[in-house]
Amino acid sequence: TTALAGASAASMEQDELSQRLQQLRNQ
Amino acid sequence: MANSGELEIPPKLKAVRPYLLLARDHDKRDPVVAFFCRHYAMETALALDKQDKSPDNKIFLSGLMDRLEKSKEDLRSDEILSNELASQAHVETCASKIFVYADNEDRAGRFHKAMLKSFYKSGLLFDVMQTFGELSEDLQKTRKYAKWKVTYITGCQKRGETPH
Repeated sequence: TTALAGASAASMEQDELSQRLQQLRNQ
Repeated sequence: MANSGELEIPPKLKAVRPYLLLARDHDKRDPVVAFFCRHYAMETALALDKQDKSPDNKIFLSGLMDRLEKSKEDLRSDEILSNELASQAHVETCASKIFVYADNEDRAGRFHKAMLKSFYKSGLLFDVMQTFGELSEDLQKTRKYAKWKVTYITGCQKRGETPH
Protein backbone atom coordinates (compact mmCIF):
# COMPACT_ATOMS: atom_id res chain seq x y z
CA THR A 1 0.00 0.00 0.00
CA THR A 2 2.88 2.33 0.76
CA ALA A 3 4.33 1.77 -2.71
CA LEU A 4 0.90 2.34 -4.19
CA ALA A 5 0.45 5.53 -2.17
CA GLY A 6 3.90 6.68 -3.28
CA ALA A 7 3.11 6.00 -6.92
CA SER A 8 -0.20 7.84 -6.82
CA ALA A 9 1.42 10.80 -5.02
CA ALA A 10 4.10 10.92 -7.71
CA SER A 11 1.58 10.87 -10.53
CA MET A 12 -0.46 13.57 -8.78
CA GLU A 13 2.67 15.72 -8.65
CA GLN A 14 3.24 15.01 -12.35
CA ASP A 15 -0.29 16.07 -13.16
CA GLU A 16 0.11 19.23 -11.10
CA LEU A 17 3.24 20.16 -13.04
CA SER A 18 1.55 19.40 -16.37
CA GLN A 19 -1.36 21.62 -15.38
CA ARG A 20 0.98 24.44 -14.35
CA LEU A 21 2.73 24.12 -17.71
CA GLN A 22 -0.58 24.23 -19.58
CA GLN A 23 -1.71 27.28 -17.57
CA LEU A 24 1.52 29.03 -18.47
CA ARG A 25 0.62 28.79 -22.14
CA ASN A 26 -2.99 29.81 -21.65
CA GLN A 27 -2.24 32.88 -19.56
CA MET B 1 16.75 29.71 -9.20
CA ALA B 2 20.38 30.12 -10.19
CA ASN B 3 21.27 29.03 -13.66
CA SER B 4 23.73 26.50 -12.31
CA GLY B 5 20.89 24.83 -10.33
CA GLU B 6 19.00 24.55 -13.56
CA LEU B 7 21.78 22.50 -15.09
CA GLU B 8 21.99 19.95 -12.27
CA ILE B 9 19.93 17.59 -14.36
CA PRO B 10 19.06 14.09 -13.09
CA PRO B 11 20.68 11.41 -15.31
CA LYS B 12 17.33 10.18 -16.63
CA LEU B 13 16.42 13.67 -17.82
CA LYS B 14 19.77 14.59 -19.35
CA ALA B 15 18.25 14.64 -22.85
CA VAL B 16 16.92 18.15 -22.04
CA ARG B 17 20.35 19.58 -21.30
CA PRO B 18 20.95 20.98 -24.85
CA TYR B 19 17.67 22.96 -24.69
CA LEU B 20 18.54 24.44 -21.29
CA LEU B 21 21.99 25.44 -22.54
CA LEU B 22 20.33 27.02 -25.58
CA ALA B 23 17.92 28.84 -23.25
CA ARG B 24 20.85 30.24 -21.28
CA ASP B 25 22.42 31.34 -24.58
CA HIS B 26 19.31 33.40 -25.31
CA ASP B 27 18.39 34.68 -21.85
CA LYS B 28 19.82 38.12 -22.53
CA ARG B 29 19.65 38.29 -26.30
CA ASP B 30 16.15 36.86 -26.83
CA PRO B 31 14.12 36.04 -23.67
CA VAL B 32 11.15 34.84 -25.72
CA VAL B 33 13.26 32.16 -27.42
CA ALA B 34 14.82 31.31 -24.04
CA PHE B 35 11.32 30.87 -22.57
CA PHE B 36 10.26 28.42 -25.27
CA CYS B 37 13.53 26.47 -25.05
CA ARG B 38 12.81 25.95 -21.34
CA HIS B 39 9.17 25.21 -22.07
CA TYR B 40 10.13 22.49 -24.56
CA ALA B 41 12.68 21.15 -22.07
CA MET B 42 9.93 20.97 -19.44
CA GLU B 43 7.52 19.15 -21.77
CA THR B 44 10.26 16.68 -22.71
CA ALA B 45 11.36 16.17 -19.10
CA LEU B 46 7.77 15.54 -17.96
CA ALA B 47 7.38 12.89 -20.67
CA LEU B 48 10.68 11.26 -19.64
CA ASP B 49 9.66 11.39 -15.96
CA LYS B 50 6.43 9.54 -16.78
CA GLN B 51 8.54 6.61 -17.91
CA ASP B 52 10.80 6.64 -14.89
CA LYS B 53 9.85 8.65 -11.81
CA SER B 54 12.45 9.57 -9.20
CA PRO B 55 12.64 12.12 -6.35
CA ASP B 56 15.58 13.79 -8.15
CA ASN B 57 13.38 14.30 -11.18
CA LYS B 58 10.70 15.95 -9.07
CA ILE B 59 13.12 18.46 -7.52
CA PHE B 60 14.50 19.33 -10.95
CA LEU B 61 11.04 19.57 -12.58
CA SER B 62 9.69 21.81 -9.82
CA GLY B 63 12.71 24.08 -10.10
CA LEU B 64 12.37 24.36 -13.87
CA MET B 65 8.64 25.02 -13.55
CA ASP B 66 9.34 27.82 -11.04
CA ARG B 67 11.86 29.29 -13.47
CA LEU B 68 9.34 29.16 -16.33
CA GLU B 69 6.66 30.88 -14.26
CA LYS B 70 9.10 33.57 -13.22
CA SER B 71 10.16 34.09 -16.86
CA LYS B 72 6.54 34.43 -17.90
CA GLU B 73 5.99 36.98 -15.13
CA ASP B 74 9.11 38.93 -16.14
CA LEU B 75 7.88 38.96 -19.76
CA ARG B 76 4.34 39.90 -18.82
CA SER B 77 4.46 43.02 -20.98
CA ASP B 78 6.05 41.31 -23.97
CA GLU B 79 3.52 41.39 -26.81
CA ILE B 80 5.05 38.45 -28.64
CA LEU B 81 4.88 36.07 -25.67
CA SER B 82 1.24 36.88 -25.04
CA ASN B 83 0.33 35.79 -28.56
CA GLU B 84 0.83 32.15 -29.57
CA LEU B 85 1.07 32.83 -33.32
CA ALA B 86 3.48 35.72 -32.82
CA SER B 87 5.59 33.50 -30.55
CA GLN B 88 5.65 30.72 -33.11
CA ALA B 89 6.68 33.14 -35.87
CA HIS B 90 9.33 34.64 -33.61
CA VAL B 91 10.96 31.31 -32.78
CA GLU B 92 10.77 30.23 -36.42
CA THR B 93 12.46 33.45 -37.56
CA CYS B 94 15.23 32.91 -35.04
CA ALA B 95 15.74 29.26 -36.04
CA SER B 96 15.69 30.09 -39.75
CA LYS B 97 18.15 32.97 -39.36
CA ILE B 98 20.66 30.70 -37.61
CA PHE B 99 20.11 27.94 -40.19
CA VAL B 100 20.56 30.29 -43.19
CA TYR B 101 23.85 31.56 -41.74
CA ALA B 102 25.15 28.00 -41.39
CA ASP B 103 23.85 26.97 -44.80
CA ASN B 104 25.48 29.98 -46.51
CA GLU B 105 28.83 29.22 -44.86
CA ASP B 106 28.49 25.58 -45.87
CA ARG B 107 27.69 26.41 -49.50
CA ALA B 108 30.65 28.81 -49.58
CA GLY B 109 32.85 25.93 -48.43
CA ARG B 110 33.69 27.71 -45.18
CA PHE B 111 33.72 24.94 -42.57
CA HIS B 112 34.33 26.26 -39.06
CA LYS B 113 33.11 25.83 -35.48
CA ALA B 114 30.59 28.69 -35.64
CA MET B 115 29.00 27.18 -38.73
CA LEU B 116 28.77 23.73 -37.13
CA LYS B 117 27.35 25.21 -33.91
CA SER B 118 24.77 27.12 -35.96
CA PHE B 119 23.55 23.98 -37.72
CA TYR B 120 23.37 22.31 -34.29
CA LYS B 121 21.48 25.21 -32.64
CA SER B 122 19.04 25.58 -35.53
CA GLY B 123 18.26 21.84 -35.28
CA LEU B 124 17.50 22.27 -31.59
CA LEU B 125 15.32 25.32 -32.26
CA PHE B 126 13.33 23.40 -34.85
CA ASP B 127 12.82 20.77 -32.12
CA VAL B 128 11.58 23.52 -29.79
CA MET B 129 9.13 24.69 -32.48
CA GLN B 130 7.25 21.42 -31.95
CA THR B 131 5.82 23.00 -28.82
CA PHE B 132 3.53 24.94 -31.17
CA GLY B 133 2.36 21.78 -32.90
CA GLU B 134 3.56 19.58 -35.74
CA LEU B 135 6.21 21.17 -37.97
CA SER B 136 5.36 21.90 -41.60
CA GLU B 137 6.90 19.51 -44.10
CA ASP B 138 9.44 22.14 -45.11
CA LEU B 139 10.53 22.74 -41.53
CA GLN B 140 10.74 19.01 -40.87
CA LYS B 141 13.08 18.68 -43.87
CA THR B 142 15.18 21.66 -42.74
CA ARG B 143 15.37 20.28 -39.21
CA LYS B 144 16.46 16.86 -40.50
CA TYR B 145 19.01 18.47 -42.86
CA ALA B 146 20.52 20.61 -40.09
CA LYS B 147 20.92 17.58 -37.82
CA TRP B 148 22.33 15.48 -40.65
CA LYS B 149 24.85 18.23 -41.48
CA VAL B 150 26.12 18.26 -37.87
CA THR B 151 26.64 14.49 -37.97
CA TYR B 152 28.20 14.56 -41.45
CA ILE B 153 30.64 17.45 -40.81
CA THR B 154 31.61 16.09 -37.38
CA GLY B 155 32.30 12.73 -39.02
CA CYS B 156 34.47 14.34 -41.71
CA GLN B 157 36.44 16.24 -39.08
CA LYS B 158 37.04 13.03 -37.12
CA ARG B 159 38.28 11.30 -40.29
CA GLY B 160 40.36 14.30 -41.27
CA GLU B 161 38.34 14.71 -44.48
CA THR B 162 37.09 17.96 -46.03
CA PRO B 163 33.29 18.02 -46.11
CA HIS B 164 31.90 18.72 -49.58
